[in-house]
Amino acid sequence: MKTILVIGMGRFGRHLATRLTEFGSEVMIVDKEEDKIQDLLPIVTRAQIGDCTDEKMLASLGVGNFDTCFVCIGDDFQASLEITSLLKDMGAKYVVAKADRAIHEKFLLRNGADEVIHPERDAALRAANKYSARNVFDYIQLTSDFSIFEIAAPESWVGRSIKQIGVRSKYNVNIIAIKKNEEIIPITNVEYVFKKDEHLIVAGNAKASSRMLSIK
Amino acid sequence: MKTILVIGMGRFGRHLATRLTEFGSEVMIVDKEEDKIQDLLPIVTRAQIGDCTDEKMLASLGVGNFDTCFVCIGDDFQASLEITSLLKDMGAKYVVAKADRAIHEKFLLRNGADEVIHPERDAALRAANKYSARNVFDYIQLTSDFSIFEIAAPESWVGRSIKQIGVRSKYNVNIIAIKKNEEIIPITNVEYVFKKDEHLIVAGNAKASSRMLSIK
Ligand SMILES: Nc1ncnc2c1ncn2[C@@H]1O[C@H](COP(=O)(O)OP(=O)(O)OP(=O)(O)O)[C@@H](O)[C@H]1O
Ligand SMILES: Nc1ncnc2c1ncn2[C@@H]1O[C@H](COP(=O)(O)OP(=O)(O)OP(=O)(O)O)[C@@H](O)[C@H]1O
Repeated sequence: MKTILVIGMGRFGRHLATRLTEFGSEVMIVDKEEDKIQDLLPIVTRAQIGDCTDEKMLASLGVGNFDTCFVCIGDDFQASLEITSLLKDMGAKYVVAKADRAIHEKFLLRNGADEVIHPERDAALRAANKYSARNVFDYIQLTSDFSIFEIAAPESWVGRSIKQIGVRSKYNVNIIAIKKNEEIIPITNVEYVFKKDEHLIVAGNAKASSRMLSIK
Repeated sequence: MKTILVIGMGRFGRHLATRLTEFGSEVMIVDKEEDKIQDLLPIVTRAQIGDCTDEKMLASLGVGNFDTCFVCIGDDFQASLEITSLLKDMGAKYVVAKADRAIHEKFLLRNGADEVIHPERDAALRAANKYSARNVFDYIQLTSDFSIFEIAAPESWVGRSIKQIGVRSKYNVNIIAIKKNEEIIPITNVEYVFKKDEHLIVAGNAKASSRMLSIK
């Protein structure tokens, strides 16, 4: 059972605290405004009202006892930076901060954040990949050089199997599943033959992916 | 070349417009506040200042000519709903709206949105999966029943190959890559032998994933 501190009940913080509790962690939430925590009281383990830039207030939470501390404040960047830095000074094991702009990320990482999350940037990248010119239905970047994407099965592949085409050796990608009418069916057999109107869920690095996207 | 309309230059809208332009689409941006579009002028194809709840203003954009129209407004839900509905009435081909709360999604889908995006909710789910009790380093849901996750190689697997373990037939998951010191190496050979301290990138449905996470 993990114990997790979540500071700031904006959209991201609220969803995070709710999901962490759902997955079985003990969650403590803090916000400086009372009305932001009222409706979460019955869901989370503990809740506290207070301004976390106040050292005494933060010290009273016992930050060293939490497995992970989240700072989910966007609009007031100075508060986010101060709280991140104070948490680290007080012995927080692992600090994750939310950032709104790339420049915030640099300062947060230099002042105590072990990791930074960009909700809007990540969602925008996924949407931009999905709606750009290429024949892509969904696209998720796992690292800067490895992605998962959903594409229509190339016409030249219909009626042939993974093995016959030599997908792995020729294109250096991994077909992980087929999508047909919103249902995803994991592919575990290289004898699988592609059919018309199927989408492929493919995994591979950037170079392999762009070659894959240009097959007719 | 796709042509895309993006209304609302908040954090999500700005990232979206920038990325869509980067991936080769023609992008038009609109915001009611001039200072929100100034710095994007040199990047996007066209920019316009105006209140999109005004029918005449929206009609002047020629919304029927865009492949996709995005409504990226969160704080003013009424404006988001009005604009989404007006776009559809004026013949927009495909409308994607950003939502802040689940209740917004319902109204947006009923009033013209073809799709709804929740940036904060999706980012929070990914973070909550990553930091919950289970031995998971990253976790992305592609659909409600298919996910990609990164876990430590189970001790009982170290020194054995995918084929020897019978990963696919026994666990109904697909090992798509190995992660070692931040580098992801696609796995395309079932003779691959797992080593200590490697992470696995695995794809599978919810049932198969939770079985996989409980192996020692
Ligand atoms: N010093 C502070 N101490 C405790 N809580 C704070 C502090 N400063 C801000 N907060 C709280 O953090 C929450 C989130 O702040 P903010 O509105 O900046 O988020 P946001 O980036 O817009 O979030 P989201 O995009 O997730 O909605 C608010 O509920 C606010 O009351
Ligand atoms: N009626 C409207 N017509 C055109 N632009 C609008 C209208 N209403 C709001 N906007 C613009 O939409 C942008 C985004 O609005 P808002 O602040 O609600 O976003 P947000 O949900 O906080 O975004 P994010 O989380 O992406 O930062 C603002 O720049 C605002 O000026």
